[in-house]
Amino acid sequence: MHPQTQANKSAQEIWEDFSLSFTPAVREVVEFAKHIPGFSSLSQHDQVTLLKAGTFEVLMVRFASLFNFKEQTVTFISGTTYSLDALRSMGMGDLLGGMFDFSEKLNALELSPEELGLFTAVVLVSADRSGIENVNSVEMLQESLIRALRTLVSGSAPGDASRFTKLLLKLPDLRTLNNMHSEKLLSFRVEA
Amino acid sequence: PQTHRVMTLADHISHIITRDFARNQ
Repeated sequence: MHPQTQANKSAQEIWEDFSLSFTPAVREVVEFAKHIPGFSSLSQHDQVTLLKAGTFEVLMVRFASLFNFKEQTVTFISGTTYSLDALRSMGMGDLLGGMFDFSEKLNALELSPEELGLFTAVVLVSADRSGIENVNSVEMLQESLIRALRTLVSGSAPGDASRFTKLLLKLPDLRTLNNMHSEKLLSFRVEA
Repeated sequence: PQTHRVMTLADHISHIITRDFARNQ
């Protein structure tokens, strides 16, 4: 897919295209969370709190596949591809640049779908705990997910002990992305 | 006429999650 630099689309319209991408993606994260063994047995308050705190970071992991490093492009959920330079020129560089760098490092680990899924679950249950009522049950769930992730990752690459460590080191990277960008403004066209 | 609703990414995410859980009550 060659990058279609949408000359006719304004930065505003492109940003709306990008903003709209988030709505279905967030719903998918909620659906995903409900299928994490043990997540639904947390209190509803704690489920909502973890989702609100962790969804942005989960999206960073899921959006990693939208980036094409060779072509230096990103494809939004609408299917439109934009060159990173075009988006940088429109002032969207900081968030997308951060996502781009993170995606490149994550993709370098060449995670299988199963590893990526389990890592995504660990990301969500490792979310900021402020406001959690039952911290013990969240911690127990996190420990069981990390144990399962360690078994899965070390199983697929027995010789490479550092792979699991590199994967866990993505968690602080995600927290930094979250702190830097989750206050980014989205813009939605509203039919008056 | 078209107007624009601007909100932070975090608020947008929070809004969708709250609505999703409310719908599944």
